[in-house]
Amino acid sequence: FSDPASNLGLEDIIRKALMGNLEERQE
Amino acid sequence: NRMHLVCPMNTSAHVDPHKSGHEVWEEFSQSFTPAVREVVEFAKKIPGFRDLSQPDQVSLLKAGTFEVLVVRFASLFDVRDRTITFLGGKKYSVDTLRAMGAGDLLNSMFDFSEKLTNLGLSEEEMSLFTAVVLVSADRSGIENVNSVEALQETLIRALRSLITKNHPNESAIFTKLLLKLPDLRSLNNMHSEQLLAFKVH
Repeated sequence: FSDPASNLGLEDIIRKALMGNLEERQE
Repeated sequence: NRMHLVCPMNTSAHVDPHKSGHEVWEEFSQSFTPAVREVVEFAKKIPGFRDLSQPDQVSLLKAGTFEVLVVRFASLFDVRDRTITFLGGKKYSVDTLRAMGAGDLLNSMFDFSEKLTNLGLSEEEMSLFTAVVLVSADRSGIENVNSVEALQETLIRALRSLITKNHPNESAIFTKLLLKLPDLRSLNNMHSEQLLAFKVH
């Protein structure tokens, strides 16, 4: 469990927000 | 076997027993996603942050988002009443949350929130402190440590300058703020352990 951010789906949210893509996270 | 979610990033601590684990997780995710986006938008406004490489921006945000949220939501913890207000607006006492299974992390977050609030920082000071929390060169996975370190030092200098200007007779405030950084790391580690337990459960 070295990467809790990825486990939470945070990385996906962060990448999209950083790139200006504020669409809802898709499963 | 009722399940409870004691994290204030949920709308409520009570879980609908008819919902599947996946549905509960999705609901939780939808609850904290806007807050995470706000952290990213905050980071984008830190002068120099967008000049870092994109992988390093992601690494800093992955590692530091929880700590930024702890600082931003310190006001959810009412130290006097010993209550926590969840994002959905529901308020719970510490005793209630303890009965629901909350552990040492809860007490540690109360202690942190109390000490931070007692410093009486302005919004500008809090923002700059939050930037210092986020831009830490010793986070794992940083590729260009020198660039992050340079930005970190610039932010720390700006924070010291602002605190010195605003609190000329309280020189200890800056030191106390820097000492909050390891406290936040410790909370972050405790939180990661709780997440592991939650996911396993």
